[in-house]
Amino acid sequence: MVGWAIAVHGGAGVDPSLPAERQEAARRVLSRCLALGASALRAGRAAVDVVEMVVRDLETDPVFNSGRGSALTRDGTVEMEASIMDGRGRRCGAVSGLTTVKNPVSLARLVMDRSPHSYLAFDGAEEFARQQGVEVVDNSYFVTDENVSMLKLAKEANSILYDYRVPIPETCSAGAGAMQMNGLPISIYAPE
Amino acid sequence: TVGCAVVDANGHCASATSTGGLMNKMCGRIGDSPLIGAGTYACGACAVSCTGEGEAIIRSTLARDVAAVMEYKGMRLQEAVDWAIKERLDEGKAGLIAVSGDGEVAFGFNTVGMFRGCATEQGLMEVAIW
Repeated sequence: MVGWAIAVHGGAGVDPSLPAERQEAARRVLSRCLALGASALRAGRAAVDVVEMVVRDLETDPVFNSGRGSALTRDGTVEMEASIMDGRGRRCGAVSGLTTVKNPVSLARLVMDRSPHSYLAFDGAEEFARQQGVEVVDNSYFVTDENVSMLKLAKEANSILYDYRVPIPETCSAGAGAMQMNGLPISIYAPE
Repeated sequence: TVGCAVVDANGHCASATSTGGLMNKMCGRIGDSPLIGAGTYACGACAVSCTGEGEAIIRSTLARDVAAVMEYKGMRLQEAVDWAIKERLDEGKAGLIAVSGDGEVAFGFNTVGMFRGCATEQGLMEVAIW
């Protein structure tokens, strides 16, 4: 027997001047998810069940950019992806290109547990979701006003290629202008 | 991107990662999160979930490399994480969280910050950004 342990993340690439309330919201969500996971581990739940449960909770909260509050494509649509891996036996499942599945990580779990494959994408993944009876929602569930605004800013910047959100201009740090990433000042990058 | 890595009381490791990808991405783009060995990996040695510049994480097989240096070079978890961030990402920007089968927790990132937290059976509980 070893001691249990859990680690979570909500994305990298944080605007140095992220407003205090946004920082506090992120800390609150992470603390809640840690408590959820720790409680399950104390109760003897298996690691693979706990990671699915915690990521489902993170997907449901729009503070981070998976599930509800998802990042948007250049067309303003949502294409979500997720994976899960059980170290015991190195079993795994993954999904990409989801547009209606409320919790992508749980579909990845079903790919692992109930399909002969490791990875399903786009139409095939959506069809599998319906076969398995997972909860689906209208694409608009995932789209938040904040992300629509961020997409507009990203289009105006015409160059946000990686997993970082463009913050509203007044949150940008003027003092961080020396560092650059993807040819742009690091200060324009905010949480994913 | 969000992710979770866990080792349970029996020493079994697992990890999961979920994302909407990047803002303003091309339709059809696949990132690192669903790619086993890149953004997500778990084995007997450890469990890892990555976040950040997906294309760099894919090139570096970041999650698998943490496990590989533990298995092949005998590194401890934090040492393996530090090595992977420093030696594998080139100039890419990313971060990761990890747990080992021995109950350790570790993280690393070369961005300004990473939203993260950890808890252990011994009572450690920590949430941080920078």
